[in-house]
Amino acid sequence: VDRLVILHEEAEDGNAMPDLSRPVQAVSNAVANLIKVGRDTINSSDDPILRQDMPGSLHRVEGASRLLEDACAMLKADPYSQPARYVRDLFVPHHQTSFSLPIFGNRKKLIDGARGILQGTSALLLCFDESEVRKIIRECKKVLDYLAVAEVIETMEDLVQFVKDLSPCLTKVSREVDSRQKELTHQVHRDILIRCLDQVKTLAPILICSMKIFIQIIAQGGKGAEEAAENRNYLAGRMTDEITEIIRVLQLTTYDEDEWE
Amino acid sequence: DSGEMVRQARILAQATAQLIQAIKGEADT
Repeated sequence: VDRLVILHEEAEDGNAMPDLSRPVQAVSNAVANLIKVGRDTINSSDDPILRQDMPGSLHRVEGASRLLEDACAMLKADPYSQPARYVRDLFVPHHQTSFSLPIFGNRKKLIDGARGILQGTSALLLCFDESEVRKIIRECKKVLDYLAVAEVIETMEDLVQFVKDLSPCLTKVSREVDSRQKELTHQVHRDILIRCLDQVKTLAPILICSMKIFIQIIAQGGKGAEEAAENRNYLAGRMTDEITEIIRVLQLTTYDEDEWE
Repeated sequence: DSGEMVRQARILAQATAQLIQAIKGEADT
């Protein structure tokens, strides 16, 4: 889009436009492939937000592609035909050099088409990415649900079941958050995710240990059970905080941070 | 397939960049 703005400002009218058939055809083919993958993604997704938002982005890309094809066909028919007249030439006094100049005709169609494709693709990827983030968050929330029952586990049998339930879920969160942080370009967000994940990995076995101690204490008469429960609850709370922070950071975009500027 | 979506988007972005370059090439002359 920046390139288009430069073009917008630099373009001189009156020149013949080259035949853009090949690059426009390449764009059309790429659009067709992306639309196909996009539709497959919509059809196979169980995320209602994605199913609602993604078609709009696809239509935008498709519409922009048609705009490009139209402009290209017209240019091919008559390369000099574009009525690319600038407002500057018509209305603006010569001393006013910085002025937003609308471009008309085929060149405008080309530029609008290319801009529409970039913006539509960007919206499409954002929509898709947000859906991927929601998937990870769903797993994180499962972990939170398990952590919430830690304090009602009072037998070894229940603890074994607790570990059986929690372990695969934690492994999944760990794998997905780790792969997510590797994709991020925002260093601060990456660092927070890495730190929180390390904390979760460290705390998990200590929590299980504290739960086991609590169970052993109450099995032996209950002396010190209160302290053991406090310790267990503290650890479950710490893990809950770390997972909650992971969920918060996963939802941040680069635009949430001033430093991105 | 998440990888395929990103791959196709990247191909499209490259094709669009080349188109812009082609239009811009005209503007430079």
